[in-house]
Amino acid sequence: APHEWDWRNKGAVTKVKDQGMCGSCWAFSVTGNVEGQWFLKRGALLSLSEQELLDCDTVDKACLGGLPSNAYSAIKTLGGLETEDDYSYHGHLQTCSFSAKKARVYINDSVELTQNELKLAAWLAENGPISVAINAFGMQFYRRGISHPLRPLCSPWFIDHAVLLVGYGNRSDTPFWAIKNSWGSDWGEEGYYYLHRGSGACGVNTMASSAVV
Amino acid sequence: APAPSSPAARNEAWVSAFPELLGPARYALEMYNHGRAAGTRAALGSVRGRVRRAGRGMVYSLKATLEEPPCNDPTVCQLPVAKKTLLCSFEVLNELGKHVLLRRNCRPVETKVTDDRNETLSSVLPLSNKAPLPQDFSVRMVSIFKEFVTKYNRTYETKEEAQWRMSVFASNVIRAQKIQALDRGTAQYGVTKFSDLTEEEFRTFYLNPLLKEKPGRKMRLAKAVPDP
Repeated sequence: APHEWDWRNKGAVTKVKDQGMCGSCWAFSVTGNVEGQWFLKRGALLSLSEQELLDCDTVDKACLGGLPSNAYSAIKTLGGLETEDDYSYHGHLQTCSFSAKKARVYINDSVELTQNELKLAAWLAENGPISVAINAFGMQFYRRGISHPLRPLCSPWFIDHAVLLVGYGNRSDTPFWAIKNSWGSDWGEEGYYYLHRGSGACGVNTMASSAVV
Repeated sequence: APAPSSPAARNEAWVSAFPELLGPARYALEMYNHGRAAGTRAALGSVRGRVRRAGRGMVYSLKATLEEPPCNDPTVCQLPVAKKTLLCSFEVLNELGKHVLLRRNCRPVETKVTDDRNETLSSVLPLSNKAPLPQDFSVRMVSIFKEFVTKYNRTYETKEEAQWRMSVFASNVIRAQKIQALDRGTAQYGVTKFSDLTEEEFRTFYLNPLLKEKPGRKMRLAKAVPDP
């Protein structure tokens, strides 16, 4: 893997979004990944709709939670994703109003990624931002810097938040993942969270996945 | 004082026996019952306490039994809940006449209050209970809370709500300190826009319990990136 990488500098990441008081992190993690995949395969960065997933992905539970793997399948079944503008976010479940005619992106498949963080970094640099799920221990009060909680406090067995890996690197010899969160840009470092890389911190390597365009 | 027989009598006897604990104990109970409808609120059973000076205030370390009322209303609890007794430990700071709930820890126990006088209760405040409480802790907390309310444009419907939120905020400041002390990276923890939410509220509104409960749809494994 290259020494460091950041898709934000390469135009593959939309601005930080805000899920509001709703457990819809899974939808933001997946749209972030599909936005990256569509940019890299089709050259256009489009901000895609999470509300469509909340309303129309009947397998997942909207604000009560969901899984990226189910969401990819729903996008395939529905026939694609509309843009944020066409199907804007409300932060609570509504009646599905998806229109295939308005879908601007589609996906063909989705894949599970390796749990080896070195290989994960290589995959990210080669293929784009990655949907992951982590233990959100400490994130309620996170302000800045590279988080590295003690393993018992941030166990990989208690995954409860889905986010998007957009890059990685080192800050004064501390390896990190750059993670796009969906709690607004007034949280963390302009909406981003930095987590220690290479130690499986908070289960960051346990549920890595991506859509395939 | 020995615990009198009936709960009502107990309440009366309790008051007369520990007048200086009444204020903090009542405040802790008020915070515990925050948001509960009449008829669903817990009542205070026996109280024991320890007081120590802290800055210009006093920290009350209370060990109390709370009597949770039975619940048969299906709209309130899915299954009927029999009357339950909880053993709670509270830490309440009283400074310049203002109470701040610093810690609350409750669990169901038998009705008999165990006698564990040697337990040090205030392991949370501050991180080691040896360090003295900063001066004017409560006053500083109020000013930090005001900054938080202004910065994040918070509004609370009632004075009680604001008071409750401030006590949650104070507990969260201490929780953030603890997380900071235990982090091995370079992260900084402190006041964020979520600092007036309890851990339960934050978990309920912002996190995603399904991620650990359900395996999700099986996907094929991606091909590894070829070695250049």
